[in-house]
Amino acid sequence: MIGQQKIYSFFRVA
Amino acid sequence: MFEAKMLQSSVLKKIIESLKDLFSDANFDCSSSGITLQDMDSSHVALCYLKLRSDEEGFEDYRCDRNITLGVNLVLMSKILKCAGNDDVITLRAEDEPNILTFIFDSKNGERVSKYDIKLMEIDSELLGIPDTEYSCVVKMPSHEFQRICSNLSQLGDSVTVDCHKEGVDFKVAGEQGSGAIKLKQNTTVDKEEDQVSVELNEAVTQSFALKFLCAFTKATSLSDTVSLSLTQDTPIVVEYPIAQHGYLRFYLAPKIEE
Repeated sequence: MIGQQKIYSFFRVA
Repeated sequence: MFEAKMLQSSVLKKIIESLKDLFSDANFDCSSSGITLQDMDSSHVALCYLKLRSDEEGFEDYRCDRNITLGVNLVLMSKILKCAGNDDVITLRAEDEPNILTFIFDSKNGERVSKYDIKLMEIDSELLGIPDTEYSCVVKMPSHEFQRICSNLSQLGDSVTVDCHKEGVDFKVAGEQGSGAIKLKQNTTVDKEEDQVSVELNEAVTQSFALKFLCAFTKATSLSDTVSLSLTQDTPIVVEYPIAQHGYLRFYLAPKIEE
């Protein structure tokens, strides 16, 4: 099963 | 006081046209070093990052006395920019604590000056910290080639698998009704640099992405002859369009990962 990742989970909150 | 005079309104028109469908409201962050814009799409899968440097030649004048944030509805901004001629010089102006952003369009022959004001919005958006990282693979290709690949493959499926290896890059789609594959070989011998396909590879990468977003990013094709794709396994792809005499427009797209 391929799932779409969310972008914010890759970049720390500034 | 913030005032930025851009020699070519067509550049700003193209930027806003390429953003407005995925990113409807956005904050323009203005400082003495230039204008940046970072925004996530409503599904939080894609991110855009625009950088227009104040010291580049695209600005005839640039002044920003203190850092300000201009919250703008990009659909409205696109409507206003349609009122400017492509060759008009465009000036953006705002006060230090602005409620309004002013657009002034000066025609080339100096005979027509138009002025439009739009109300600014309070946009509560979370700024993400994008690290400067080395990518496993950077592919550079003509921007129209990338647009064509995305458009062709989107006929057959929702996601594309990008496979970067030392000979080049493969784009593959597998849908319910059929499948497709486009192989792009590295080609750095063609005369014009903008027609070249180059692959800088530290490590091979195979990663899947939603074509809906990649196709939306290619609305920026007219901004630049070339586009670069930066990839690292299990991280977002970066699709970068350089903007001559200004800076760049980058799109980040989170991958589809086996769960």
